[in-house]
Amino acid sequence: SSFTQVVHSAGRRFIVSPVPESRLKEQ
Amino acid sequence: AEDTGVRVELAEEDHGRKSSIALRLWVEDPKKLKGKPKDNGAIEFTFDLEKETPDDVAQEMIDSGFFHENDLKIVAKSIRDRVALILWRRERIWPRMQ
Repeated sequence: SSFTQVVHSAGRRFIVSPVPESRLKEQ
Repeated sequence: AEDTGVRVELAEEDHGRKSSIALRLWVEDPKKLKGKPKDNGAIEFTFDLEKETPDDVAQEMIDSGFFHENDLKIVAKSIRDRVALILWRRERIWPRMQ
């Protein structure tokens, strides 16, 4: 799956997933 | 709220009851950031509206390597603006519950 998870030392989980193309402003 | 180039949205329906809520943050316009963000994925996390501050989360994102430390203010402001909107909306829709 294209999800990755990062857990910060303080315990918070960050789950990274692709941003839908439609939500990215033109680069 | 001014456009910081960083978008923060609710990652779940808000029914006004829970103090911790899922948010999703991503960089919409990397040119507005001082440092180069690690990747342009959407970062989902849980935020406690009562106990935590946007600066806490922004610092943790920097510690985790998502953003450059020079972007702490921009990331914290983006989260703060969304949190303010969530609290304002809760106040209007469920005044007795707050």
